Formats: sequence, C-alpha cells, structure tokens
Amino acid sequence: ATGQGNIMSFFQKK
Amino acid sequence: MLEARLEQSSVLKKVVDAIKDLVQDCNFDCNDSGIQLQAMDNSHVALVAMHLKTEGFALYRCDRNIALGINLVSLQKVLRAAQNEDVMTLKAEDSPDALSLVFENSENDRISEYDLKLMDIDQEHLGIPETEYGATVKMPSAEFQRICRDLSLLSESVAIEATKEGIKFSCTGDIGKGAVTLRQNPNVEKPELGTTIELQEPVALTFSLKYLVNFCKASGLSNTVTISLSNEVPLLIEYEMEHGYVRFYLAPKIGD
Repeated sequence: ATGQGNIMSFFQKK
Repeated sequence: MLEARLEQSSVLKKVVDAIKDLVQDCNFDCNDSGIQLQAMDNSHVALVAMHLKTEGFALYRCDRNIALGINLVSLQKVLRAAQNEDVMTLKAEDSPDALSLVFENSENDRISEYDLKLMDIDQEHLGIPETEYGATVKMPSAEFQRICRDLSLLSESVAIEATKEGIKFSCTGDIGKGAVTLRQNPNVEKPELGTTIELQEPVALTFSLKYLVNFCKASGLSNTVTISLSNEVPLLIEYEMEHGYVRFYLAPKIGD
C-alpha cells in the first residue's frame, strides 16, 4: 500500500 | 486602500472556480505587485498559489499591503451576479471588514454593487523552493483534463512516468487498468495544441487522481498546462494566464 505525502514536509513555513 | 478594475469579470470567476473545491477560506493578499493567494487544502496534501499581476488590471491602486480574508463559496455567490463580459471593480479600505464589488456592463447602462463580508484568517505561508525539475511537459489543458477524468474512473491513483519516449499516465483498479502515453509532438502552426517534453532525467511518481481532477477545474484559464516533475518532490501543475498564473503543487504518494 502507498501513503499520501504531506506538502508541509516539502515546503517549510515562512 | 485597494482599487482594482478588471476589464472582464470572467478572469476572477474562472480563478475562483478553479480553486474553490480545494480551499474554502483564504486570504487574497493585495500589494503593489497585484493580488496573490497561497493556500493549502485541509489535509495538507496540495497547495495552490495564484497571482493576478497589476498589468492584468485596467486600473490598479494599492497603497498598503491588504489581506482580504475571503470565504470562496460566498465570493462565488456574489460573482454569479457578474456577467462574464462585465467590467469588475474591487474596492477595500486599509483594514477592511468588507470587500466592495461593482459590475458594469459594456453598454454602461447597468451598475451592480455588492459588498462581501470579510473574515480574519490566520494563514501560514510556505516558502516554495526554486526547483530544477527532471521533466517539464507542456500540453493542451483539455487533454490533461480528459486523461485525469478517464483514469479516475478506474483508480484512485495514477503513476506518471516521463522518459525520452514521452509521458505515460497509468493506473490499475478493480475493473482493470489503463494507460495513456503522449509522445513529444510540437504543433508549429498551433503551439497550444502540441505536446513538448523537456527531460533532464527520467521521472516516475504516483499521485492521487482526486486532486488532479480537482486541479483540472482550472482548464478554463488557459489552453495549455505545464506539468513539472522531479523524483520525490511535489508535482507542479501550472495554468498560465496573460498576466498571472494559477499553480497547484501536489505531494507525491510515498512508499510501496
């Protein structure tokens, strides 16, 4: 099974 | 204060149509470069970034940075009152509790005036790093929409592979499987109908089709869509307008 990645693990908070 | 006039209401109507199923409440950040928006969906899987540049407005004035906290469902209700060809003027004070929208028809004999209540939205902004993508594909937006819709009937997710042969979208579901491969095919006379692929390295990633189908609601903004892919980074889907863009970023599926 595959899990869904989270966008916040790629783009950091400003 | 903000005063911004669009020659055609359809521009903002299409932008709102494109993002309203992804995000509900968001800030329209107005400054001297135009109107911008950045928002994530509730599950933090996708991010939308929009920019309507000042050059796209018939008149644009914004003395200070103003954040318009807008519920998109409410905005869409008001925009429904604007005809596509109407001139639209947006006005707001420096610390506004409402956005004023005025729609005027081209004959100049009808003026519609609406006020939309604004909200305080505490929104995080994410820094999007400059990325050299492994593959960049430019193709007709209608074709991309059709592929996503067709494959979404078979499966929840799609594998996208870009190689020197072309770009392949494939999926496997309970009823069977499907795949569409597009080969590079530039159309000299009508570039918007061609497919071009710039490849630095082969890329293979898997994405949720639900999100891709959602992004395709922006197809009305542009005849072409640009899909940028790199292994293990979010997909970028860009709809470029004459004076601005709507960009969607989607986190890939992980593991196997």
